[in-house]
Amino acid sequence: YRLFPGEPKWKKNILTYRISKYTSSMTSADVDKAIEMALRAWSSAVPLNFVRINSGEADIMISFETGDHGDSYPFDGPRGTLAHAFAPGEGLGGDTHFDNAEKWTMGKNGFNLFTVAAHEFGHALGLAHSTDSSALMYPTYKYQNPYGFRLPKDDVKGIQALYGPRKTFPGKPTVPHTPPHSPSIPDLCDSSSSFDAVTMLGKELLFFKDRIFWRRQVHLMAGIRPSTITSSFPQLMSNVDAAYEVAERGTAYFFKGPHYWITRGFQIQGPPRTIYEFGFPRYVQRIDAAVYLRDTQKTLFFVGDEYYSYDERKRKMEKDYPKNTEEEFSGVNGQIDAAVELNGYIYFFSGPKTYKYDTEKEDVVSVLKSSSWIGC
Amino acid sequence: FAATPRTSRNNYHLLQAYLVKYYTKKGGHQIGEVVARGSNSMVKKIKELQAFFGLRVTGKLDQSTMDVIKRPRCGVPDVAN
Repeated sequence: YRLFPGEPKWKKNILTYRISKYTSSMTSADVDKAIEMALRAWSSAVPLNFVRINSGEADIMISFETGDHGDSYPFDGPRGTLAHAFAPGEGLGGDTHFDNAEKWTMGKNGFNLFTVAAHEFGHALGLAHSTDSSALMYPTYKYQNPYGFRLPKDDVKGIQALYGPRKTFPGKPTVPHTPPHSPSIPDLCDSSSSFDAVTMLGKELLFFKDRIFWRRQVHLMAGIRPSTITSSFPQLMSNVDAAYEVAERGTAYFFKGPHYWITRGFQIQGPPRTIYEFGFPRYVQRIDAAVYLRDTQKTLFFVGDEYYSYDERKRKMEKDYPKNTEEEFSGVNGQIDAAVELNGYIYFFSGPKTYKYDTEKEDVVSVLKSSSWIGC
Repeated sequence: FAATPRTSRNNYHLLQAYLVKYYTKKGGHQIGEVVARGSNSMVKKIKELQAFFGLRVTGKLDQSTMDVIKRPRCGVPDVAN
């Protein structure tokens, strides 16, 4: 692999992208899909998250262009040059252009957009051309099957030289970056999956899964309806990893990758901040679950099979953490996906199970089906 | 590389355009620097191209070099700006 001179790279972990001009040779939905899959090829290897926006200036502006399109690198009609992208940086940096004169496809009849986009995004993230002919970053076109694509070793080495490896946790795979419009509603009644995050917000319980969340009154099962995260929290744009509320302050916290947002009710307060303000070590890239314990005024943060304790009064991470979750919470098995305190119990969501944990008895007192919370 | 004069000329122009596009640094020269143009610089670039693609480095326009030049590719230069 090779890097650009000066080794430019993005200084942030959440990058926005926007498709500003489509091609007529594919449907918009197919373009969206190919682009999303191409970005995911990279985000599966490094701690980068891609968030799509539909207006304004994104870090990575994507467009299909013809001939001279104002960046000193004119396209040349069918074949020849297929696309180009700019190394990370302000303005044109990261921008990715495809030659609209090509026949773009999802398959092999023409140029496969996923294949070319995945290559170009390598440039947009800081990789130059590789001399390894098996690498995605080799300059000439070679069809790659989008389904089941795995980033070749040379490219993994290259991108991790810039951003380090992605820390993955068993049971919580890389979040898919589906487009924000018309998100599919996860069928929790018929799946073994759990929630991404659960929190109280005022008098309501919120359950997050992918781009959807459900609201319900604590003691009422009626009127539970899914809605999109973007409709209520546009800044979050897609899934959240964890959330908790400190009711006494009227403040809630939503976590996504290495960032978090503060809300009062449904109103987001200010720009995102980084989770390192809480005192997490740098290798922690995301929080799996968070729960605020009212009596002790401490928030527990679950990361992998460990948890941290944060003192909300002192606003400081407690010493002697992280601790092993299963060792400290007897009866709770598996990775914690979400957690919430309710009526003095901590409810731990782990896959399809919810453990009701009694903090006085220091043991699990019952196990529920996670989906039962939203009426299944 | 056996070819008619006309094919040779076309190939030469193709190669020249390819080298300008992918093997020339844009704006990399300071004011006052004299840049050598002509056959020597072209041979150097052909060698660079051949080395990059793992071809036999001859500095000459041969069939394998032409094959590479005709492949569809990414527009980002192989010599990075």
